[in-house]
Amino acid sequence: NGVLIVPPPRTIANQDHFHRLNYLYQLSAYQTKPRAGAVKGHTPLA
Amino acid sequence: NYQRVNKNSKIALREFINSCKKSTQKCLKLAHENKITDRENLSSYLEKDHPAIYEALPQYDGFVPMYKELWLNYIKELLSITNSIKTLNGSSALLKLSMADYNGALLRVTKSKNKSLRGIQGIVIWDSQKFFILIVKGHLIDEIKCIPKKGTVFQFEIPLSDTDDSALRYSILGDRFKYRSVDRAGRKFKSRRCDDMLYYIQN
Amino acid sequence: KRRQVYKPVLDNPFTNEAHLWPHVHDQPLIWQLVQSSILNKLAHMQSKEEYPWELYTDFNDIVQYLSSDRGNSDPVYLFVCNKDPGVPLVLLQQIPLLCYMAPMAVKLVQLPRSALAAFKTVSKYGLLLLRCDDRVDRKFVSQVDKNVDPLQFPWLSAVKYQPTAVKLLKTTVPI
Repeated sequence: NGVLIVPPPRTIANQDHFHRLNYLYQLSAYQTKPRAGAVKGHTPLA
Repeated sequence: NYQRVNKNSKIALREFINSCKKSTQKCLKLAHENKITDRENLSSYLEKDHPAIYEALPQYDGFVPMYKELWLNYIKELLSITNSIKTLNGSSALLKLSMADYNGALLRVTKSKNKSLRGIQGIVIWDSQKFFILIVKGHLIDEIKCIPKKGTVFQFEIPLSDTDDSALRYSILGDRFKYRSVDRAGRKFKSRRCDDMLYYIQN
Repeated sequence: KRRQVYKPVLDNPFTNEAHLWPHVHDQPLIWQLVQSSILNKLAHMQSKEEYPWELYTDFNDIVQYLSSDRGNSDPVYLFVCNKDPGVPLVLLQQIPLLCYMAPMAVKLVQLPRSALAAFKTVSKYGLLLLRCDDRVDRKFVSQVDKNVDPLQFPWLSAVKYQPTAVKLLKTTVPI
């Protein structure tokens, strides 16, 4: 219907940035989660 | 509290670092006055007699999973390191490492113009433009240290497998790393003059 | 004229939509048990005071029960009609996490589609929280325990690195 079909690319551009975003997201989730022994006042800082 | 902190996260970070430094100094002073020389006694004494200082002390153990579980797996995934090292391509690894994120990395100072910095090892809790802010496991208490990137060489290792202790070791030339971690992501590193790094060769 | 392109999308490592509601292995059996052991008995009773067990059917009462620590260690079953269209999504969204964070052990049991009709006499939104003390039939308890998986929130338990999940989204752009 008028759309040029192309096969999906084998590699993804800027894969490193996706790795980094994925890591930082998990890092923030880990730091924000209340942990035993963590100083309470520092959670917002995380 | 999130709104306040998010608005001034830089101020909140500075307050956090200063409060940790202050409580560390008070704590070392108390240890010296009471002639306490080992960790357990000091933490039980503080928990009993000075709970406010004890609360404000940074805990190195809370950051270890950040390095062991998260950062190591991230960097192995980034360099696509499998257990068989043969597949690693050195130069592409360097390019990826120059763009990688070092929050959560375990760095050690190997060379520095400032001799008192040599040998310091800690987990990066914040990678700022001109400093690596490390949390260091101390003999008596854990401390937060701001290590300047200028005139310093850092080293980190990527263990290859849990069984033997083979690891990949890389050095970070602090003088070439004085950019914010977000800016480094899109930056291409070019070869530059190196007369400001003679310390790297001399000692 | 348009051209097909693929946009890389980073999947959120923490959404576990697939497991948000624990899997029920033998759904017809569980539904049969709930009807015969619980609902059919409740249908003959006029008021709540006659109920032979401690159970809650109002959303606010359930939230209050799950978020307050009553000091009792009895496990709790929460039956939810989460597949019926009549139940607001806003109520359902917070239930899995609420059960996970509750101070007591909560078994979250999702019921099959069209179960809401059988709940009409008991609960408006198809929620029923049953405290499993010794008044509840043991066989019923063991069957439910055996057939319903536990709640899982990977990022709330131990820290574990989730690998990067990048997927390609097929779309088109004008040439």
